[in-house]
Amino acid sequence: GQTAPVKDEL
Amino acid sequence: MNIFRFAGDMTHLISILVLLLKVYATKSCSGISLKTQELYGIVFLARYLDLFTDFISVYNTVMKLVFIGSSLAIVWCMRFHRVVKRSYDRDVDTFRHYFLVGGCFLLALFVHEKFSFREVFWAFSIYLEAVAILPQLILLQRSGNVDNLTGQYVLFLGAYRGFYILNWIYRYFTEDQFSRWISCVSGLVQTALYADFFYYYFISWKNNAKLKLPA
Repeated sequence: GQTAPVKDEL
Repeated sequence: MNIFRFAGDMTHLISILVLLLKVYATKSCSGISLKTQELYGIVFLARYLDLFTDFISVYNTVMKLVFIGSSLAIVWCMRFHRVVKRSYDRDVDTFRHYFLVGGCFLLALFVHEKFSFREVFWAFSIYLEAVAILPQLILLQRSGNVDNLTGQYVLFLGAYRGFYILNWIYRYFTEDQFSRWISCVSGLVQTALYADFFYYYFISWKNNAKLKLPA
């Protein structure tokens, strides 16, 4: 499945 | 990175600097809720589990360390610093914040982006941050007059998530598969909780009067 987008926010 | 998110991060940083200034300059934490500070410590520890595994940028890592370090330092000061802890008034800081921790964790178990350890703790930290200010707002209502630094601390803390909402709107329109509905909904709730504080802060600023929250 689609990997969760990297959490780039603080 | 966009200007809204950068403004949000800087506003958040300023709120922390104002709080540190107040505690170190006045050696007093009167008007500050230890429970809100503890909740923020939990928020950052639960959210930045990827601190040592995912490297996004130097900025991202440094800011995470600053947020974790400052929140733990404030909690340590209010609990153990021999001068500061004397000014902590346990009798007005009575919000049962453990219910917030339990409720948010339960919600995160059911509502998350993916059922994994990291994602559940991330959703938990987002929900907990939305309500973490409640003990502080309740304390301010109880203690009546609010000193300037404490008022500015809460003002900047509330404003930062407002900038993040603009950031999510911006990213929604500029990035194709951007979807952060957990952050957005929680961010809206979080910012809404400050609405009455913002109103009374504006009134006190307009009338050049001392900030007073109605009990």
